[in-house]
Amino acid sequence: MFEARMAQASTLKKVLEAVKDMVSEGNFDCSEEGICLQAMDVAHVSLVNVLLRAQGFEMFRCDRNLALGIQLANLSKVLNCAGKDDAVTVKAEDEGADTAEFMFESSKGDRITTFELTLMDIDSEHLGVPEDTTYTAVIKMPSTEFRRIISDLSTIGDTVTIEVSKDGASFQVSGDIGKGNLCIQSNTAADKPSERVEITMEEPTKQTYAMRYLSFFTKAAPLSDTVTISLSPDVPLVVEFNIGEEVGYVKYYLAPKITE
Amino acid sequence: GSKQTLLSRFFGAP
Repeated sequence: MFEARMAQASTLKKVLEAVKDMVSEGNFDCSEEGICLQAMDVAHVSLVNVLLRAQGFEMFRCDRNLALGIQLANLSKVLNCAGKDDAVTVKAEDEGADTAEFMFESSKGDRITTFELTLMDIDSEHLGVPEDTTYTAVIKMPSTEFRRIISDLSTIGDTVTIEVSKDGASFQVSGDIGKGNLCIQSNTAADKPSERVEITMEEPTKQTYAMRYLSFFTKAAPLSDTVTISLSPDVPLVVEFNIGEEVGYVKYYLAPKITE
Repeated sequence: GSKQTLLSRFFGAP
């Protein structure tokens, strides 16, 4: 038996918004630790890794590990029926269940909506993401600022070169209409920690990425005030959004473009 | 020009 209750259905809704344009389906792996989703885009260039820790739920029970194979567009339809302040409870029988139940409860407890979502068998190829990678450059900034940079620059071109040097971090883009270069610098004096920009550099780093995927990653901005972007030569970029203090995270990995 | 690499080049199957 699997049963988990989250006080804010909106968190789950935001998680889904953060992944559904990039991947169409995935296995939600449930264990005592929590709920984990790892999925790649169709081109196998980027990967999203979501973790919702058990302690982030009001109630969490998972007797046996199970994978809920879900078509994300369908889950999105169900979650769109949740009210802004609704709580959500997810239930499933053990492995082999054909459906999962989603129940939304209004904060006053006077409105309860229940859906049975059809599950599917998904052969998901799990990649082993090394956890001990050290990155030569890390940029922490407000997630709204990251979203704005990617949104602005993606109108100019479809590839972006991120360069971190002693002068700051620059985002260089070129396209048919011309070129753009946006440079940001550390600003650790901002009043609120969430408004600070912190650039840490072990060594100057310059890598090129497909803009399209970075645009997908900005869909997670509503989940977190800040985003951390970590890069190193010739390894995938990591873009990380933490959910709450301890609730979990959405991490995206993007393979770099390499000059031939 | 630059070439898009695949994630499998960096991340192996566990």
